[in-house]
Amino acid sequence: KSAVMYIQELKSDYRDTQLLSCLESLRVSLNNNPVSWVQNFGAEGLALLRNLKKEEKDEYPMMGVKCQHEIIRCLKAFMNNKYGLKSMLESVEGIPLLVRAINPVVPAMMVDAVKLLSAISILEHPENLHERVLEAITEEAEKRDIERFQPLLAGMNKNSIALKAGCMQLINALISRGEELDFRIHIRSELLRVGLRDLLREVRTIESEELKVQVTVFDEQAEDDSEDL
Amino acid sequence: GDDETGIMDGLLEALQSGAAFKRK
Repeated sequence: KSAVMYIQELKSDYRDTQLLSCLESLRVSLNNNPVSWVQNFGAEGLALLRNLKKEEKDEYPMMGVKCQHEIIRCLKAFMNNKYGLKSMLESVEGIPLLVRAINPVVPAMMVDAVKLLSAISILEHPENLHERVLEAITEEAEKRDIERFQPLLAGMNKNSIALKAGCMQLINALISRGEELDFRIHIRSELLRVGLRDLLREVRTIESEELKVQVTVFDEQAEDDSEDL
Repeated sequence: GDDETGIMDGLLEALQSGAAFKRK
């Protein structure tokens, strides 16, 4: 199927199962076709995916969590090349959309969202992307009237080891890209204060290589910073 | 150019292994 055909399909008023199968096959196409295909899908396709995700609550109240997750997976495939990544970062809605997918109620989607956001945070880019990610996290929390790191800590509290590791990875990415010692210490102490201290105690007892790597990074960065201080 | 691929995969691997956090 051509990129244009997917664009047509995404514009049509699909129901849950139809939409899911369209998104699944779109994701495979985005992953397996040359970048020129992704470029044909382009800004219009990206905007359609964004709108689907954005309006899930209003216009698509019945959209299942599988569809929501599949949209995030499509975005990941879209961003896996320089063209797609650039388009995503140029769009004002790109990062906030991923931030809204930090939803502990859908752990599998949240794993993808936090991992993508941590990758964006460490990208070499003239704008400090970790700051944009943190801003989007802060704004989303303000809208929902919660502590900004509460969704991440709720994710750490879930049983999924992949999710715990993903959350720690995003925390490490946000802290490590801070250029100022003050900033890094501030973020770290805020996290520890709102619950990370207790969560880490439990996480340290879990046998998982992936998790251990992230906890070690967190500890080492904290140690380096306290030496600098 | 714009057709460089596998960017996300590379970043995610470096994050997961901890390599992305090594001090320069």
